[in-house]
Amino acid sequence: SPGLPMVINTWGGPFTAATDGAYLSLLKPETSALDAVELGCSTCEANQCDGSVGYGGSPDENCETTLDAMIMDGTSMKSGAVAALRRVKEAISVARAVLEHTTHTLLAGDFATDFAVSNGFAMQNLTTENSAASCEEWKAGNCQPNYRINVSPDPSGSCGPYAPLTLNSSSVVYTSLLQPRDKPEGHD
Amino acid sequence: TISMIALHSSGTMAAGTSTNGASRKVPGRVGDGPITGSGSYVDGDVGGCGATGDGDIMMRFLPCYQAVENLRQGMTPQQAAEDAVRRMLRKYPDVQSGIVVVNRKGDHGGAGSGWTFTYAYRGGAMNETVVVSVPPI
Repeated sequence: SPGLPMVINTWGGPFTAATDGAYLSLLKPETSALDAVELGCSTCEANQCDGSVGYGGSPDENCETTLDAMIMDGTSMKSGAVAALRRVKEAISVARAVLEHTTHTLLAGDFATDFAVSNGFAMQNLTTENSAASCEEWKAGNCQPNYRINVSPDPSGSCGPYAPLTLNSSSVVYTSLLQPRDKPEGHD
Repeated sequence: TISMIALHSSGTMAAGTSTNGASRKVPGRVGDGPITGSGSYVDGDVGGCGATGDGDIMMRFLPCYQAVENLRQGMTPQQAAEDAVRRMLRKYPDVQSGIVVVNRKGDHGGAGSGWTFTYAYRGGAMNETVVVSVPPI
């Protein structure tokens, strides 16, 4: 241990700006651990870090970027989170608003967006030229790879829309049918 | 995905995660990021954890809850992280995962699978951030 105060986070490279920002903020006595986590993660949201954080990354099949974030206080063990947050950039700050202004833990989708706007956050487009272009390129390549299974047309060679194929959960092959195909690039 | 744990000089702790999820996901898909106990987790009495990787799989194992409970059972941060990753590998040998664990004194460790995971930390009187590379289990 290097001693306290201390900040530790996943990944290096572009993520170290978040580490530095959060650590330096903790040298000011008025900064809480919660403030430091919000500041550090917000740094990555603003900088997009390696593309897996913040606006303009990981577009879905419709080319939209949605954001997920959570923040947790170690003393009360209360946490606040947003899932599939749409059209608002400051995901972890909205998660903190959930923690501080509701007794809930998790808000999702457009309702999380409504909550964010009612807490003073601005609605913004989370799509960038890059994310839109990469998504159009993916569609032009028959939407490969994707996360669809047991649908028609065959998802290993075609875009949607897809119709579900009926499965027999008693058949011996059922479990093998639930396996993922080759995974698209990217992870959370 | 960034998952971060902060330890205040008073000893209080906080944790958080922020991510834009997986590329090409089915609209509406949410991964491990916002799930308390999966993306991150913290109990100020014990320590905290942050995770990244294949969220569709990781959220089924709550690896950060498991890692913090491992600390409570007396494991070191390194042992706690490795145990949480091994539990996923048992069912999903190809899972890409990264877990970073820190106890309330600031001792830290990490574990990963499917790639070379790294984590960064800065504390005490350090005048720059250090990045640790974690070979895959």
